[in-house]
Amino acid sequence: PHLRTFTDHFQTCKVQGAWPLIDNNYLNVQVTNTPVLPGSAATATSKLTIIFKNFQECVDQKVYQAEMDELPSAFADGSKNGGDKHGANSLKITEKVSGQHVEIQAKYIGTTIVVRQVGRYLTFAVRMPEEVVNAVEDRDSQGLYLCLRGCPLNQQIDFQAFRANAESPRRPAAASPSPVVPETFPYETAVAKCKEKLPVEDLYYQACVFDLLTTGDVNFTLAAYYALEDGKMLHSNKDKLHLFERTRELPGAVAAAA
Amino acid sequence: CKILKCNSEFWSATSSGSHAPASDDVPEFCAALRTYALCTRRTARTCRGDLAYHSAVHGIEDLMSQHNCSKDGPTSQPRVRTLPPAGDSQERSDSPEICHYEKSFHKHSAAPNYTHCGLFGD
Repeated sequence: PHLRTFTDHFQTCKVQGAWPLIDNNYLNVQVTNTPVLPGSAATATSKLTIIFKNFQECVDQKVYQAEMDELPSAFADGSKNGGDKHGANSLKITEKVSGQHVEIQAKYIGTTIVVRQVGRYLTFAVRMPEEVVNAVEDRDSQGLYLCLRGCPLNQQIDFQAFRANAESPRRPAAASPSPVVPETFPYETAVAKCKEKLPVEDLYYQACVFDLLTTGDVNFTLAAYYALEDGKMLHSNKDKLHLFERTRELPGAVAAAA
Repeated sequence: CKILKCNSEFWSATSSGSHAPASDDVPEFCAALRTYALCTRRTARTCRGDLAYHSAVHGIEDLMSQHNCSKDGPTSQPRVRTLPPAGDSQERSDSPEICHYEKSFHKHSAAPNYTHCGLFGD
């Protein structure tokens, strides 16, 4: 999936299987990603588990779990708030669109989480105070934590190499971990579809094109669109909402210059 | 870490928490703050890394300064508090301030910095 980290880095990752997204003293979020096509390196989120840890007189420990075709509007124990404690309503689940869009407000840690099912797969977005992000007992012993540290290098997919490949299908594929481009979706069609929903050619737009080319599934257009919409709602600095890829000299240009 | 107990006792003692007391109630409020401070000191060691503990300590200092409370003086005894009935689905108006991040953690300092993380697509 595509990841926008707490530090506004944008990555496209493989991260197949279960990975921690967030892990601090208050909250633990884990995602499970599965390949979108047999043999493809591109994966999408099929399961999401959020654990709100027991906190003072506010909330009991609560677990939220969403899977493909199952986006509940309640915690695993059937409740919709933080339990029986005095401040239980400082944790609340709100169903925005049945089976498609859920918002979880955790006021006691100033955190908002949005979970959606778009097409078959899940999307996740969070707004969290820096203080909470950094509230960890022992930073050194903390494992990989995608929202904070991003994906490991060996799990990242080279977006630009993939795109160059897609734009010039006759050129031999670059030696990169890019997934194979299926021949079901022409590049021009993918660009047109994504432009309709995402007029700014930022990384959300690029992600959209990538997803259409790798899967042929037009639902991913909406996934990118909603990810940007969630960013609009949750990002504190509207000037940093759109992210753009850094320019890189193509090998041909380097050769010509030489 | 027993900061929860300290918070509850302070809330019980004052009823209004950290809301400004009427001028007649200031001595009683100061006494409650001194008790609260004493309680936090007792639990300081085990609460060393606890965000709520540090917020409480700063909050107490600010409130003592605002109400000109002396550090030495009488302390108060906590009052018995009546909880609202279980199953109340509405927002409880007397929900502890600690359960509202923006009110409790940053009442006396600048607005918190928020960060965003998102995961989508394939």
